[in-house]
Amino acid sequence: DPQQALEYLAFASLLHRRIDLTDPSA
Amino acid sequence: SFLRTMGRSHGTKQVVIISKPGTEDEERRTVEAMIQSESGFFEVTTPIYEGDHVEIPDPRGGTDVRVASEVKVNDFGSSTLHHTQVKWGKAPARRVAPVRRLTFENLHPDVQKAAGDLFADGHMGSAVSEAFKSLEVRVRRLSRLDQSGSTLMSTAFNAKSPVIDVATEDGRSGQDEREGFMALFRGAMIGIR
Repeated sequence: DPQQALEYLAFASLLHRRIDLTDPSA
Repeated sequence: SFLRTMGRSHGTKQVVIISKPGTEDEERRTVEAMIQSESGFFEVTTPIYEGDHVEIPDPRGGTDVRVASEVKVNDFGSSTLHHTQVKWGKAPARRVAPVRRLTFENLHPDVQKAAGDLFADGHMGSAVSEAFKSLEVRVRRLSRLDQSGSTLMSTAFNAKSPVIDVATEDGRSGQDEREGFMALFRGAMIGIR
């Protein structure tokens, strides 16, 4: 189900963005 | 009064007059009125002015908002005939918050890179799996830890001695953030990947 997959990807995206806050190379 | 006399046969409703709508001085006042499709009839003492909005219960559910485009105060003749007639203008455009949809293009670049082709080809499970793998690879690289999965996340985001500190606030709130995100990162490894 693409919508559900998108929601999981959004969760992964959220965690990546949180790391961006501390990652100087981001 | 007018409404007591006329309302008996025509029926009245509780409506809300919104004066100076949309401004900081906006005021709402519930009053009784006789509502018809083209006009509303109010007691002559009711403070209603051109430009005011009137919320009327909609028989289909919810409320209907109308604009007082013309206000005629009729205070001649017998006091039971005194009333204010308000002609309705065009309803104001509904203020609808812009909808921001969740789209692939709005996701983090690392997620797009890891999952883009698979997602486009309809391999949803693999797309999600690769996205979380990209997270694990990144955490391993940044933390320089030689661990994987939930163990890696527990060490990297350990609230007491974080290798990667994701807190944005100080003190107790920051500590809660660290613990919360550690649980989220661990959960992402345990439950999803």
